[in-house]
Amino acid sequence: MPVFHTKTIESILEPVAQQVSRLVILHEEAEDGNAMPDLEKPVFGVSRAVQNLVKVGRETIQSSDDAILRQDMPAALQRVEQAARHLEEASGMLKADPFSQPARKKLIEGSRGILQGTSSLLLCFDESEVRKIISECKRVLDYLAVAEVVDSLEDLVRFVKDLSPCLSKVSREVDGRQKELTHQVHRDILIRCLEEVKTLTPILICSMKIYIQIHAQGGKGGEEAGMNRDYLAQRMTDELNEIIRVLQLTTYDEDEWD
Amino acid sequence: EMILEAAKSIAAATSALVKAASAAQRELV
Repeated sequence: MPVFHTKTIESILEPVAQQVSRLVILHEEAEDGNAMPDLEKPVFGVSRAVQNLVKVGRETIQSSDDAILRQDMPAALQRVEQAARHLEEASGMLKADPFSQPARKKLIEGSRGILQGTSSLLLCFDESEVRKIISECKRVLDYLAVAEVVDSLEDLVRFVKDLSPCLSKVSREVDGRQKELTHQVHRDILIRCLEEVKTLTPILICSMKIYIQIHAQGGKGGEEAGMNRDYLAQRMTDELNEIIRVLQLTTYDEDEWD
Repeated sequence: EMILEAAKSIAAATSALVKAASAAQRELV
């Protein structure tokens, strides 16, 4: 079962996660341990990378108009900074005593903290990217909501002109997102829903045209045509709502996996 | 994008640190 829900996050963190796990096991198996080498240089490397991440993170916070990102990201940055301090302390303690057990514990704690903090930060960023896709999906939902008040061919042309670029964007972004996910079930749902939306779009437009024509001629069947149009708009709405729901999933349902 | 690059750098630096710290322990196990 994948631990990280996107391929990008997985490719960045999975190798480090495995190495940290191995370090913990080695530490537990060799309880007394050999003398630790001088870790000043690699710890300095981490501290410098953390400083850069904090700088980039703060710039991201300041330039973002996503209130949730602005609220959540500082905590993740603090976590990474704190973990880097633990590593620096561990390095200092090991320099004084290469066999120090508290220093080794601090080293493991710091490494885990870096991993967890970076993971939180990437998750914050990823969720913000997902919210951008969701806001595009909601724009399409807003258009679908007005399908029932379109009662002239002129309005229908306008409707199609407005809806098409939005739908193309949603299609492109949701398709890109599904390719990014590590969870196959979520990928499959997004692919299926997107295909449904694509299939239903021309059918909905056709049903709207039929309704407008019947309405204009004052003929029979107007009510049925309206109901058919509403049914199709509702089906598209349901599919888009399912896309929105699945886009927000980051944890794995064990039963679903079984 | 810059966040991802910065996170990659942290991962690489942490990886180097953990490898260095593991090396001494591995000799014992």
